[in-house]
Amino acid sequence: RQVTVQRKEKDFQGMLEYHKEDEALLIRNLVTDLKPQMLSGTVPCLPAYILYMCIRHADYTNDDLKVHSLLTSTINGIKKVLKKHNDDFEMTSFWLSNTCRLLHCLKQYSGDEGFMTQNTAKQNEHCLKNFDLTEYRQVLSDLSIQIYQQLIKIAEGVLQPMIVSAMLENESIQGLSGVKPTGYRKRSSSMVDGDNSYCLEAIIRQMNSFHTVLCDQGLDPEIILQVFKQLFYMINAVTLNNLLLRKDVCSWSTGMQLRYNISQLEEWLRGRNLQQSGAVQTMEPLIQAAQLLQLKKKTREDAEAICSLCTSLSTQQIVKILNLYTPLNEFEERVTVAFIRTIQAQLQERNDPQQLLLDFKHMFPVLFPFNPSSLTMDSIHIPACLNLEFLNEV
Amino acid sequence: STQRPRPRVLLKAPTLAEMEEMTTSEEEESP
Repeated sequence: RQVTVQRKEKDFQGMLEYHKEDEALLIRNLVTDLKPQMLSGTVPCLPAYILYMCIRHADYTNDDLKVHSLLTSTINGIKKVLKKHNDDFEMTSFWLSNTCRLLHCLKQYSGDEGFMTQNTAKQNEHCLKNFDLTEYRQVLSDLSIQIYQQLIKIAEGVLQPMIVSAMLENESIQGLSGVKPTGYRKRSSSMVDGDNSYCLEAIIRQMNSFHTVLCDQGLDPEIILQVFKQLFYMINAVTLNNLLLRKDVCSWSTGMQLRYNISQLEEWLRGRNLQQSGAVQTMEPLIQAAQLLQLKKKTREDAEAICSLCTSLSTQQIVKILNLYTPLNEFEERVTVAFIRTIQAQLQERNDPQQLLLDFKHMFPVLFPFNPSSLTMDSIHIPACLNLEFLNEV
Repeated sequence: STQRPRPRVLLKAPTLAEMEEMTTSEEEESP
């Protein structure tokens, strides 16, 4: 008599098993040959979750060599992609998101109680059992810093050519061109016809595009804030440095246009809910320079007002702008030497830095705060387009 | 259960720079 043994389908425990000889294929399909567009519509940072589920199975079987090998191949694979796509914002941000997510997973499922406070009971079942991967977490953290720096470099490379024309030369306020300093109108209008002329909308469009990519790829919100603080700092530094070197833009009308442009950027930050990034604070020297161009520069009271307002500009920068200041027309006077001396006398007690220009390449240190995921490993579905059918769900 | 979890074994990892050196020398070795 035939006996039919009915076996209950085993529950997926959120682990993925593969044969050692398939590791290279796994890294190729999941890391080096992967195009971020293939994963649109799936859960953000899917590669990071898949890699964690593979690591977890190797941990479960107590196979330290397999864990070592997979993590090393993953890290080298990510580095290879970044090198190949070193000017690709989307690819770089994709791997920043995934590297950070893998780092978060190694913390969230490490078994360290400090990282488990937000875990569900089910998530706690998915913790590593045998190995402590603290040292690999350090490597992933160092790698994340490298990727972040590459991302900023790419974004800055895109934005930098736009900054001077968009912030200082383009006139979006109607009627302002009529009050440009005499003798400089031609240069300004010839720039509009040139190849390297941009308006502020171009910068805003570009930042919209950056922000959309970062959000779609599930980069941690805290990191997104840091990206825009860094980019706003660069916009501030490049604009201020140009202002400090160009007489033709040191005028009342440029001050007016500049203040308007900065307010548009502030509005963009609010619209994207990025106001707590500290980006506006990095623009403070430029905001004050714009105000300095617009303030009266004649009496002792004017000098006092300038000194109390321009706290983020150095004495050297204030004096330089006053020296370069170009009257709008024959009815406006130049800033007198006596007025500049009054300013210098009032500011002499300040312990200002000596350099005139800002370091536009300065980078704020980046932080990657722990950001556990509410996702449970056994709910993750692997799409067929990844060609990972050799992974067995365990 | 009152059983304490078994302590996990620390897996030593090379630093990122050491990994870089390892892959560079591997690339040099291969034709």
